[in-house]
Amino acid sequence: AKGQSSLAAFFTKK
Amino acid sequence: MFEAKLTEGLILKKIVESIKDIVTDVNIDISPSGISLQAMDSSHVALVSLNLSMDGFEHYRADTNMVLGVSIANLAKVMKLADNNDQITLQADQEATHLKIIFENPKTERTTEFNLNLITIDSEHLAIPETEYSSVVTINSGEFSKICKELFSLSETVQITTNTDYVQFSVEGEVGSGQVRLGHNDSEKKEDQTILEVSESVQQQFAIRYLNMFNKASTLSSFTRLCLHQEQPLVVEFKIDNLGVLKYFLAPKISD
Repeated sequence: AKGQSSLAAFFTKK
Repeated sequence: MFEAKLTEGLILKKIVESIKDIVTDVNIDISPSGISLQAMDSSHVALVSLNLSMDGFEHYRADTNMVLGVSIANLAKVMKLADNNDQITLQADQEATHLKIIFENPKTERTTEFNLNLITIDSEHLAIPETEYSSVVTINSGEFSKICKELFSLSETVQITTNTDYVQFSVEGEVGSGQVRLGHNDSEKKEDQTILEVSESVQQQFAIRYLNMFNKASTLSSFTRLCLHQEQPLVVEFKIDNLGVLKYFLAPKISD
């Protein structure tokens, strides 16, 4: 099954 | 002091319509060179990034950097006051508590003014890494909209596959499975073109629901650019002629 990933996993906080 | 006048106010109206279903409260960044905003949806799956250059405005003045916190839902309500042929002027003082929005129709001599109250938003800015996307697909925005809309009636998820020969949108659901495949097409009729720039093939899955929300921006641009990288979120990009660009980022679906 596929789950939805979060943008937080790719982008860092400035 | 900030003041910007856009002759084709309809563009601003369309931009607000194109982001209001994704983000609620947004900090609009004003700088001497233009207007930008970056905001995520509440589930942190999608991000909206807008950049408008001062060059696209009939008149633009921003003495310093300013942040204007705006409720997009309320801004959309105010935008409804605008006629499609109106010119739109945005005005804010330093340390402003409201954004003044003026709609003017030079032909009918009708002027509408609204002072939209600003809000304080505690939002985090994300650093989006510079990415060299290994697959870039440029496709007629109306066609991409239609593909997403029709596939959504068959499945919640679409798998996008790129290679040097084609881009493929495939679904698998209770109804069955299938795919729409578009080959590279640089036909003379520009609007029919599909341009594939693929250095490395990509295969990722995405929630179609979000793509449908992004595609509201298809009225802003004849073409949609899809930028893909196997390890990165999808970018769905709409260029706004002479003014800037509206980009949406969408996190992929991954194996549990």
